[in-house]
Amino acid sequence: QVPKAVVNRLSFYLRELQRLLRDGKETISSRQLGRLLEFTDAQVRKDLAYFGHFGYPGIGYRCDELVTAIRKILATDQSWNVAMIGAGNLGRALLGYGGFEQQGFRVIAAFDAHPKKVGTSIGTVPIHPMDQLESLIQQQEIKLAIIAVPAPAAQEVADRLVVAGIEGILNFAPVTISLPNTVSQVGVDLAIELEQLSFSVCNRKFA
Amino acid sequence: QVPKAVVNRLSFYLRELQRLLRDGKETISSRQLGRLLEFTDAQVRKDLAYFGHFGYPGIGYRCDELVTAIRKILATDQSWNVAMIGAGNLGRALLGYGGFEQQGFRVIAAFDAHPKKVGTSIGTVPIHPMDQLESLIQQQEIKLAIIAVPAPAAQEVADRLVVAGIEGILNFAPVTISLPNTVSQVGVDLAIELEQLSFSVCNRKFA
Ligand SMILES: NC(=O)c1ccc[n+]([C@@H]2O[C@H](COP(=O)([O-])OP(=O)(O)OC[C@H]3O[C@@H](n4cnc5c(N)ncnc54)[C@H](O)[C@@H]3O)[C@@H](O)[C@H]2O)c1
Ligand SMILES: NC(=O)c1ccc[n+]([C@@H]2O[C@H](COP(=O)([O-])OP(=O)(O)OC[C@H]3O[C@@H](n4cnc5c(N)ncnc54)[C@H](O)[C@@H]3O)[C@@H](O)[C@H]2O)c1
Repeated sequence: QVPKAVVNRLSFYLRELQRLLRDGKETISSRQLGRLLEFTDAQVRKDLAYFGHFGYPGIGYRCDELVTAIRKILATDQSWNVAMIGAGNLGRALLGYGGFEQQGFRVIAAFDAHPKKVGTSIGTVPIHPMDQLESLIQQQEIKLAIIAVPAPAAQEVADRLVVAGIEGILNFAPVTISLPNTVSQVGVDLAIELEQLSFSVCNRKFA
Repeated sequence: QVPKAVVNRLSFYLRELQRLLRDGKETISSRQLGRLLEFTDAQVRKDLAYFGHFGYPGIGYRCDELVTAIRKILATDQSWNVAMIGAGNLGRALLGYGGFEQQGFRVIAAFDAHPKKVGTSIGTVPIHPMDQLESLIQQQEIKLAIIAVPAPAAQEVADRLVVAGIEGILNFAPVTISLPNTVSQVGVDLAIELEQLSFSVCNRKFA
């Protein structure tokens, strides 16, 4: 079982490597990759060693090879169909974001409980009524869902997604949702991110 | 130096405790608090022990006391003035979010490079031109900033914020920004959050 922190760092290596590739860089050492992210070179080597042998002695890592390998590990070498639940303030902003598709995540359907929103589209993504959730998730082979509904509705929405056969949920509602252990979840609470910042600011002063 | 993972869990304890208080619950045991978040009760006790003694033998924790204590530790018992840099898709959605103010973070000014956006407001928050960044950050005692500009502009915006005297930055642009060690930062990359989800979905199947 690979620790979550290692998998998280893998995404950051991937982001840096993809930028390096765009800038035409062919190889990079663990020390250089570490320095870009303020990790030690030992940390970089230890993290990658969980997944195999990637470096060439004297050369370092080949950027294109390492990008391919990490995308395979993170499973972003395949395309994922994603549903957006809640087409409000946040849902609308996320639907307009091109960064998801670049990494293989295609938001292809949105759902909302508000009758006035149903039947409209945001960009190319149609907003469907909630009573079509189960059937469209199955028909369109949607495996992941983003929850962007108010907190009181999040658990009930999650339960319906599980019944519909969703495999993973990215939850933005600031509540803990409980899921069977067959379904993966990642939670993002943006107020908590600011709390982490205020803690760091106050503790930096005394460090 | 308290590990980051402990500080992160502290925010989740706070979120649960605030909900329990709203529901009228007066005390809670470490086992009950742990179960709500799927942590062990030993983890809860160990985390809180970094910051002091909070429980009463036989009773557990007093919810109101623990909320007050954690807010003091996270420094959300004080009010923070926050600037939003970039009033586009994401910036606009975040400006409409009430969850920040509930935790003591008041976004009081927005800035944007686009001449058509300057002089307008989102809700009660005015959008200022970038040439007023330094002066307004100082005049309005803004200590934190949220970066919601395109990736290529993020580092240059961060540099200006540092000169203006900002103490902490929450960065949504999917790039690593480099800051002097006098300024704290938290980065949120939403595509990376989806990558963590796809890894978890694929690895759950083999677990
Ligand atoms: N706006 C932000 O920047 C922001 C930031 C962080 C977290 N969040 C969280 O994201 C969630 C959405 O926030 P928002 O600002 O977009 O809210 P919003 O009120 O603008 O949008 C919520 C949408 O969900 C729909 N909805 C409500 N109940 C539903 C249900 N049972 N099934 C399907 N759709 C339903 C509503 O019709 C609405 O369109 C909230 O939980 C909020 O706490 C928002
Ligand atoms: N939209 C999303 O849901 C989303 C999700 C994740 C991450 N992001 C990231 O957040 C950032 C903003 O995304 P967006 O979708 O809001 O983009 P956007 O293009 O809609 O908005 C960007 C805003 O920044 C302003 N801007 C550009 N350069 C600037 C500069 N140098 N100084 C000040 N203002 C400047 C633009 O005028 C515009 O209003 C990007 O880095 C993006 O990758 C967005």
